[in-house]
Amino acid sequence: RAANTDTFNYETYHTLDEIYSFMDMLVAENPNLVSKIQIGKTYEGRPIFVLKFSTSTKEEKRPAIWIDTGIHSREWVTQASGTWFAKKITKDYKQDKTLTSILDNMDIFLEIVTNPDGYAFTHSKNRLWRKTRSRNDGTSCVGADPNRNWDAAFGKPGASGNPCTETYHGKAPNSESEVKSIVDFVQNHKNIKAFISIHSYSQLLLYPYGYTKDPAPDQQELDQLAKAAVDALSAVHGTKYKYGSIYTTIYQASGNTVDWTYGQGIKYSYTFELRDTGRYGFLLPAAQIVPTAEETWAALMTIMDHTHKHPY
Amino acid sequence: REDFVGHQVLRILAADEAQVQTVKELEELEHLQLDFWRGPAQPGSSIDVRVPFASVQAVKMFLESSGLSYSIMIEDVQALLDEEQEQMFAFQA
Repeated sequence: RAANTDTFNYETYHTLDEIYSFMDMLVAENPNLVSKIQIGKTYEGRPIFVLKFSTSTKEEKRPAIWIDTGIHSREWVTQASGTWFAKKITKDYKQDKTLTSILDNMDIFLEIVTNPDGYAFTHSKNRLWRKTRSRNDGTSCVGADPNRNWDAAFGKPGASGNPCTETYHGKAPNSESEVKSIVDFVQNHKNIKAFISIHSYSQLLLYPYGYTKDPAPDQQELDQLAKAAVDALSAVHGTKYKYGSIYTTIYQASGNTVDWTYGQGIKYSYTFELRDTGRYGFLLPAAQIVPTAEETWAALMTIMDHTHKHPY
Repeated sequence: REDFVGHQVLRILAADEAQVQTVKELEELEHLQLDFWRGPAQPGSSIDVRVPFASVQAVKMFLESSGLSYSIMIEDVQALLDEEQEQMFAFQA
């Protein structure tokens, strides 16, 4: 085990215990910047943690940015990138002007392992498990796709009603505790201004809507900001990204995360699909974790800075 | 632990809307137990699918008889997973 977050190895994949232990170390090392919040429990009873980065000393709900990684458990580069982001925030605060300005005015919430049961399962039983681990009545098939379980055109085309498929939407909106925990948190907080949900792979930056081809009311601004973010990302290592609405760029996806957050009034709602090399898919070699995180961070900073400078 | 020996990931190129529909028909053949890593979307965009060893021949025949071009993106999924595990063990050691 790493003794601290400086000696933690960011160039390999880690188990859930190792990531949770990393979070504890980061909190202990940065007590005035980082705290850990439990927002709920998984179906199998694991705690669901969010790191809060805040420079405020008051009990207030400042405008905030939400970032989550690992809602699809097999997308290991996302949890690994989330870990790197957490360290990056603590390293760059008071060093990087843009991040410092953001953190002096806003809070950042980072959920590194959004689907802990699924992630633990990928380490113990099935590396390619994607869904949650909840039991479904009347079938031996397990889990639901937590990115089809949100109350945004739930159950409409672009999700499956068959519990044995990878895109099974679940019994009802928010039936997955991993989803409900975020829903409750967002609705209680009431001041989240950007919500960024990070997946892999395909190299895409997407915005609402996924359930309809109709453009979102803020389509023009979302598209311009996506372009700026993708340009910043590509400038780091030359990785090429496409961007656009979920529906027009990939396919119809109902009940997805960012359609719900956008519907809640969070204008800057985005979802990433991080890099693949065209050869590895979800099995991205560990040597690519840091380059992936570095380029994604450039895009995240673009979105966070824009959010900070365009209050609404 | 789930074994992925002999599983292949195929990259399929659907040239037009009709071919996208053909891949969607393939997606519905549940007995093949396919795992679409990147689903059928628009003509020209690639589709990646993990095919269990037992279904490899049937899927390739389906694609060839439908005039769909494909390449093998991952020859043996388990070999990659073994490499990944070795790297993690090496780090832990």
